[in-house]
Amino acid sequence: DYIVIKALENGVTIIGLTRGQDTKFHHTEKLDKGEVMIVQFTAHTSAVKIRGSAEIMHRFGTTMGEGT
Amino acid sequence: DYIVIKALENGVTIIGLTRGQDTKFHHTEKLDKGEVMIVQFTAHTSAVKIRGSAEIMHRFGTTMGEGT
Amino acid sequence: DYIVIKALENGVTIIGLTRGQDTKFHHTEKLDKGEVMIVQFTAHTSAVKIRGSAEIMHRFGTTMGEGT
Amino acid sequence: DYIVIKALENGVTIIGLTRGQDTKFHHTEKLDKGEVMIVQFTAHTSAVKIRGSAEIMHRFGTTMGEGT
Amino acid sequence: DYIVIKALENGVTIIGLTRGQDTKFHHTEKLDKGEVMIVQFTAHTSAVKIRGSAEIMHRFGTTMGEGT
Amino acid sequence: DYIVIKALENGVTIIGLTRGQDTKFHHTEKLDKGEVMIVQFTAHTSAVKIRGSAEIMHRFGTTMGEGT
Amino acid sequence: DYIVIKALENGVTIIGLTRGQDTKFHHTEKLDKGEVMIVQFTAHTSAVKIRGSAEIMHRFGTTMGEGT
Amino acid sequence: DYIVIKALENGVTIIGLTRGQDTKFHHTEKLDKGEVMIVQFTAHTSAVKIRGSAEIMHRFGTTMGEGT
Amino acid sequence: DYIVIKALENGVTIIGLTRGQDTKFHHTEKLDKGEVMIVQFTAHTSAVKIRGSAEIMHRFGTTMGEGT
Amino acid sequence: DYIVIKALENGVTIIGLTRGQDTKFHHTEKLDKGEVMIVQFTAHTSAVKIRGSAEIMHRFGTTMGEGT
Amino acid sequence: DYIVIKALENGVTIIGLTRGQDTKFHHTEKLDKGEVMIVQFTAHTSAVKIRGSAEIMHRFGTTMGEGT
Ligand SMILES: N[C@@H](Cc1c[nH]c2ccccc12)C(=O)O
Ligand SMILES: N[C@@H](Cc1c[nH]c2ccccc12)C(=O)O
Ligand SMILES: N[C@@H](Cc1c[nH]c2ccccc12)C(=O)O
Ligand SMILES: N[C@@H](Cc1c[nH]c2ccccc12)C(=O)O
Ligand SMILES: N[C@@H](Cc1c[nH]c2ccccc12)C(=O)O
Ligand SMILES: N[C@@H](Cc1c[nH]c2ccccc12)C(=O)O
Ligand SMILES: N[C@@H](Cc1c[nH]c2ccccc12)C(=O)O
Ligand SMILES: N[C@@H](Cc1c[nH]c2ccccc12)C(=O)O
Ligand SMILES: N[C@@H](Cc1c[nH]c2ccccc12)C(=O)O
Ligand SMILES: N[C@@H](Cc1c[nH]c2ccccc12)C(=O)O
Ligand SMILES: N[C@@H](Cc1c[nH]c2ccccc12)C(=O)O
Repeated sequence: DYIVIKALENGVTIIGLTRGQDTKFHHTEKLDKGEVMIVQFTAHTSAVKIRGSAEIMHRFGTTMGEGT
Repeated sequence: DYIVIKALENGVTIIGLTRGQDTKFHHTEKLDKGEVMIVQFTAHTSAVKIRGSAEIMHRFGTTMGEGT
Repeated sequence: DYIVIKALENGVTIIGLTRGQDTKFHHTEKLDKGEVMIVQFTAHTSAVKIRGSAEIMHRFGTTMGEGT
Repeated sequence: DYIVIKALENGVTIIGLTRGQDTKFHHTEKLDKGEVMIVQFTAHTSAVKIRGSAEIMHRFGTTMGEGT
Repeated sequence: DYIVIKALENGVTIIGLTRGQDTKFHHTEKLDKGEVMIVQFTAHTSAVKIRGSAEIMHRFGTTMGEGT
Repeated sequence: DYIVIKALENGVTIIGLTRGQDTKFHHTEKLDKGEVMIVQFTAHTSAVKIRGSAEIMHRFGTTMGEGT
Repeated sequence: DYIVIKALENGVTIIGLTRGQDTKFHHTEKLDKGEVMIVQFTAHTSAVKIRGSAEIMHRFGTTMGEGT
Repeated sequence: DYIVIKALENGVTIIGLTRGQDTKFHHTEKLDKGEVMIVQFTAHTSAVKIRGSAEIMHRFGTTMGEGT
Repeated sequence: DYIVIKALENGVTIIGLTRGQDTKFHHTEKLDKGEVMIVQFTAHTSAVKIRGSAEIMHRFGTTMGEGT
Repeated sequence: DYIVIKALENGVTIIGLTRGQDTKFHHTEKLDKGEVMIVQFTAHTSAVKIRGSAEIMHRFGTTMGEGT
Repeated sequence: DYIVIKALENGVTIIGLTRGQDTKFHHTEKLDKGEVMIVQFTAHTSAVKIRGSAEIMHRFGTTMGEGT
């Protein structure tokens, strides 16, 4: 299980949240415009938060994240 | 198994409820407008509640959460 | 395996019934209009009952629960 | 594996029959009109009987139970 | 694996035959007209026989049982 | 894995053949016209023979058995 | 995994060949016209040979065996 | 996993090649015109060679073997 | 997992390459025009090379190998 | 689970990020224009980042990475 | 899981990269024009790089590798 994220602007952030009893941010990856990242759900990551203008592809289709 | 949530207004809340005999809120994540979150069902989360105006994508389609 | 419930009025109740030899109500979650809940079948929950006006999405399609 | 039942009249009954060598009624759940119930097959339930006017959704489609 | 049976007349019988070296009738369930029954194949039931006028839904479609 | 057989005449026979090194008839079930039987392949049954006029439904479609 | 064979003439033979290092005939079943047989691949049978005029249904479609 | 072979002439040969470090012919089965054979891949057979005019059905479709 | 190869000329070669740290040729099978071979990926074969004019059927479709 | 990347310019980089508690770059592979790379998710790689003009094929379709 | 590569020119190279903490080239296979190779992902190969003019078939479709 993975999702695909394409940054449509600089400074898009992909945040991994911890799996388990606590829910905290364990990693933040910054993307520049045009960069593409593919991230899995893992033993350490059970939730992902995306900020900024990005194209997010997942099993239900494509969702556009929007920057402020 | 994950679901995808896009906040359509500020202050959308995604609440994780505990798996097991008891059913309590174990984590509440606040989203700003345009942010996207992807959350799995896990060993600790067997139910999710969403408040606010949001686009919720799941295996049966897309459901619009509505704010008050 | 999960189902998705969107409350179409205040006071919609989602009731979890116990798995095992006995069948009792172990948790009741109240939803306000517009709230969305996604619940799994689990080691503790093998049946779910829904009261009130709600949109219930499951593997066979969408069913409208109706209030009295 | 679950089935979905929507009561179309008051007093619809959903009966769980025991898994194992014997086949007996272990639980009867009464539904009021408009209520929806989703029940799994489990370690204790290998057959389900439905009486009354109801919409029953299962993997082969939808069947209408009829009251007397 | 389950099948769905809707009785179209009173007195429809659903017979469970034993799994194992011997093949005997272990349970007979009588249905009244309009009643619906959903039965699984189990550790104790590897064959099912249906007598009477009934609608029988299974993975290959729907078959009409006919009474005498 | 099961097959569905509907007898179109009286005296249709469904024969179970033994699994294992030897291949023998271990059970013969007689159906009357209109009766329906659903039989699985099991630890004891790895082949099934059908005599008489019957509708036989299986994963590849429907085959008509013909009597003499 | 099973295949379905309908005899279109008398004397159709279905031959089971042994699984393992050796390949020998372990069972021959004779079918009369109109009889239907459903046979699995098993711990003892890894190949099947069919002689005579018959309709053979398998995962790739239907093949007509022809007699001499 | 099996393949289906129908001989379109006499003397069609189906050759099983050994699984393992060595690759040798372990069995050759001769088919007469009109005969049909269904063979699995097994613990002893990881490759099959077919000579002669035959219709060979497999997961990718049907291939015609041609005699010399 | 297997692939199907039909030789369209004499002298088509199917080469099995070893699974493991080293990658060497462990077997070469020569096909005459019209012969068909079906080969699996195995504990000993993790790559296959085909030389000559041949029709190669695999999960992504059909590819024509070409001779020099 | 793999993804396919075709470089559309020289200097496209494919970065593997570590699986586990920490998220670091463990390998960077440079591609020249026209080269194609297919990479799996593995015990060591749970996220992949791609920089430069490239065609990235994954389960949700094709995404174009863009250079600066 | 395998991919299929058809060389469209001489000197097409298929490179296997090691699975594990390190990522190195463990094998390079050269193809002549018209040759076809089918390679799996294995315990030793978790990434594959292809140089030269080739048709590369994979689960997402066909990609053309281009030579310099
Ligand atoms: N730590 C949580 C993270 C999480 C996953 N899904 C969620 C849904 C809602 C809130 C938190 C979560 C867990 O592993 O379960
Ligand atoms: N603690 C409950 C949470 C739950 C899951 N599904 C439900 C349905 C209804 C009510 C509660 C629940 C459980 O793990 O089973
Ligand atoms: N305690 C019961 C609950 C149940 C599941 N499915 C049912 C169908 C009918 C009646 C009760 C049930 C069980 O786990 O089996
Ligand atoms: N006790 C039976 C219940 C049952 C399941 N399927 C049936 C079909 C027919 C009659 C009874 C049954 C069993 O577990 O096997
Ligand atoms: N006791 C038999 C019942 C049975 C299953 N499938 C059959 C087909 C034919 C005759 C009998 C059977 C068994 O478990 O195998
Ligand atoms: N005893 C045989 C029965 C059988 C299954 N499939 C067959 C095909 C042909 C002949 C006999 C059989 C077995 O279990 O293998
Ligand atoms: N004894 C052989 C039978 C067989 C299966 N598939 C084959 C293909 C060709 C020749 C023989 C066979 C085996 O189990 O492997
Ligand atoms: N003995 C070989 C047979 C084989 C299977 N697939 C092949 C492909 C090419 C050459 C030989 C083979 C093996 O089990 O692996
Ligand atoms: N020995 C190698 C063979 C191989 C498989 N896939 C490859 C891809 C490229 C190069 C070599 C290979 C292995 O088992 O992994
Ligand atoms: N080390 C992280 C890498 C990762 C995977 N998915 C992610 C999503 C967001 C941030 C980091 C990640 C992990 O294995 O879980
Ligand atoms: N050694 C690495 C090879 C690899 C696989 N997928 C990758 C993606 C990017 C970079 C390297 C890789 C691993 O097994 O994980």
